[in-house]
Amino acid sequence: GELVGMHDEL
Amino acid sequence: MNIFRLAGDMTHLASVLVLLLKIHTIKSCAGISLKTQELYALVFATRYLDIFTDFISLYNTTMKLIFLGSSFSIVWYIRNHKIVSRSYDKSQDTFRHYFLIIPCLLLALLVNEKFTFKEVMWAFSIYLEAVAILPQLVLLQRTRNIDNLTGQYVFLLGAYRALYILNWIYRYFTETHYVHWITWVSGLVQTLLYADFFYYYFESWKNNKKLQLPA
Repeated sequence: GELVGMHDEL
Repeated sequence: MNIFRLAGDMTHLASVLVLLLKIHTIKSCAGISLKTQELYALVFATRYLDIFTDFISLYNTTMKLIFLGSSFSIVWYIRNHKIVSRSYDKSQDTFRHYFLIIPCLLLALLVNEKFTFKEVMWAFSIYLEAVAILPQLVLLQRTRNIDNLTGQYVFLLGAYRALYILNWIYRYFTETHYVHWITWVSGLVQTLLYADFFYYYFESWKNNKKLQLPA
């Protein structure tokens, strides 16, 4: 799932 | 979360653990660049400004806390710990922070996903992470005898970046609208900086000889 507008990688 | 991303994060975590092992158990930071460690602390402090505002997953928050905590404690150990700080050779670790921080900040002001404080800081952290290893690589070149833990630490950091590239390729083909030029270009530059190190690392491994970088 993608979280648009969020940086989901570290 | 795909296997490459997880493997990348675990490799990153392993690199931190190797460094902490060296500092805690052997009580030495010989061959470790404080400049690079300070830059990493700055990288995580500026990147994880979203830690309390954007909840992604428990995994994500936990890892952020680990990287923040470990990077600041490593800096503290090298600077302030009575025994560890004695093994730090300041005269060899001469790289100037400003040469990296200022251009990255300017670039972040110009190239970012959105012109907001958080996004500019995020872009800055991405650019800075790409070049933060440079003081460490310079120090390695100056070190005659690179100990195994230091070599493994740098190798794991490079491997983490290479795995992130595989993660991006995988995500590009499996997710819709997954395009992130800032992280891709910076990540590619970051990985290329390790190319030379990787070459000598594998050579020393193959020939069962001690790792040494040519001056």
